[in-house]
Amino acid sequence: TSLTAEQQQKIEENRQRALARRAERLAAQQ
Amino acid sequence: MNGLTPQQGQVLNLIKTCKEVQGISIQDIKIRLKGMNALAIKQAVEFLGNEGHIYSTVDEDHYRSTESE
Repeated sequence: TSLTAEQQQKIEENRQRALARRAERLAAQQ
Repeated sequence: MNGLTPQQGQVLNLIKTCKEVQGISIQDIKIRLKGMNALAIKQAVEFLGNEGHIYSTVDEDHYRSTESE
C-alpha cells in the first residue's frame, strides 16, 4: 500500500511522539 | 515481561511482527488473538500507546511498534 506524503509525515510525527513518551516512561522508572 | 501483563505482551509482540507501513489494524489483532476479548485488546492497545510502545499510523485503528526496527 502506498501512502501519501501527508500520511507518511503524520506517521513519522506519531512515531517521534511515541519514542519521546517511551523515553520519558523509562526515565521515570530509573 | 518488562512490566507488561501477559495480554499486553501478546498484543505488543503481535504489533512488533507487522512489517506493513500502515501497521496492523485492531480488527487483525482480534483475528490473530482469538482467545482475547475485544475490550482486553482495546485496553492493552491504550496502555501500550500511553507507554510509548506503539503509535497509531494512518488512523486510530492501525498501529505500529516503536521497537520493531
